[in-house]
Amino acid sequence: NEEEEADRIVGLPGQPKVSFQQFSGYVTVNHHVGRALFYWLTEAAHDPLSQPLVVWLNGGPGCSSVAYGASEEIGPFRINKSASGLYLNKFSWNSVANLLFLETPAGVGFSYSNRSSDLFDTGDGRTARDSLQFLIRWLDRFPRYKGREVYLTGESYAGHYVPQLAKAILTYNSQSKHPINLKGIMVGNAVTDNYYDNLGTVTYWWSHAMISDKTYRQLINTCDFRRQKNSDQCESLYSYAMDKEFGNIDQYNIYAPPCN
Amino acid sequence: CTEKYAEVYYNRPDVQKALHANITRIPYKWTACSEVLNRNWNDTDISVLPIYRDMIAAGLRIWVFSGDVDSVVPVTATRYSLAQLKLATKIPWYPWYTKKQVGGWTEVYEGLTFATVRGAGHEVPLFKPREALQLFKSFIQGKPLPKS
Repeated sequence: NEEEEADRIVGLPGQPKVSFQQFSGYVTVNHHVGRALFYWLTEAAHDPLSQPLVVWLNGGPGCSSVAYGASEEIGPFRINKSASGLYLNKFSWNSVANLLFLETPAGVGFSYSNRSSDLFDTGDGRTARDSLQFLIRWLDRFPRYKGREVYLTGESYAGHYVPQLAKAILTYNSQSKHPINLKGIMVGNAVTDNYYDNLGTVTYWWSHAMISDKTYRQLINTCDFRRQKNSDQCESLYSYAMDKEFGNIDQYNIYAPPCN
Repeated sequence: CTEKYAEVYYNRPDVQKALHANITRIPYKWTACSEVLNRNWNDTDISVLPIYRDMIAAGLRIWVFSGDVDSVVPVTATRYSLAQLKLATKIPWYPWYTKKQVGGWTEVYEGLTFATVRGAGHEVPLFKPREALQLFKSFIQGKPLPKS
């Protein structure tokens, strides 16, 4: 398959020698406006033909699965401090699966759109549609993965992307002669429900003694957690909590030294 | 600070060539997160819990995990949200283990497995790689997390 071969990675600069295959490149998801999503496939280190295909999505929205998922979380490589090369991640998930990192939507990382306005009006809907188109066309490029068990995984705002893509696949499957063999999803620290996420977040801040009783009560009484957009008063309470009461911490890991 | 290394590495022309990336010469640097997209996000579901109900009905395997020292989308947020699904418990709450250490806690519901990863931040595999790999292996095998 010429397209597949054109995507084969011979080796990345500063990469240690590995036995598994890698491919990366673009799949056009909308020919009309010229939107294309970038992917990086690191095949399983053992027996890739029988291992499942696992799609990994990072959230943001707007953040790259290559930057996070592939390069500092589940991928086979880590980037060294001088960015001169890579070293192996001994806990990589490609020990048991074929990992497909997808930069979605267009505008994230290397994924692009020739219609620049796309960067200003993309949302959950287009992301799910384009990601489904990506998967359908990617499987055409890599026919050995057709029928293979597929799992969707991700974290953070991909708590939206993953279920929405799963739903799009289920709908596609109900109308297709060649269904995608979607077996399951796994999401971490996932954005799930506006109201309960927000309520749980300020409760966590209070129960972990990051904010005062007063701020906690004001957040609960002032903010309407069901709304998309916070009111100005609510916004200023969040700012006060983060700027005045949190101190210089890494909110993504409250016990780790912050990266200044 | 590891994402700073990515900002350097993936903007190297030789890396982009090896990745067959940036072939259209996008008019901006590669970056880990796009501020433009983030600030102009057009449509967002208020809740994806309805989709969870559809996926459970469709028989998909659903795992939700949470690093319990993240304060951005913390474990309390996930628990409040999942509680709305009102799922019956299949395997009651227990600590799961890797290398004789508690990797976190878990409860298996009808249709969904919830697991925490003890001491992990927002990017669980970054902070607790061994535990994250165990979580993934159990998920892929469709088996509950180890009890010892």
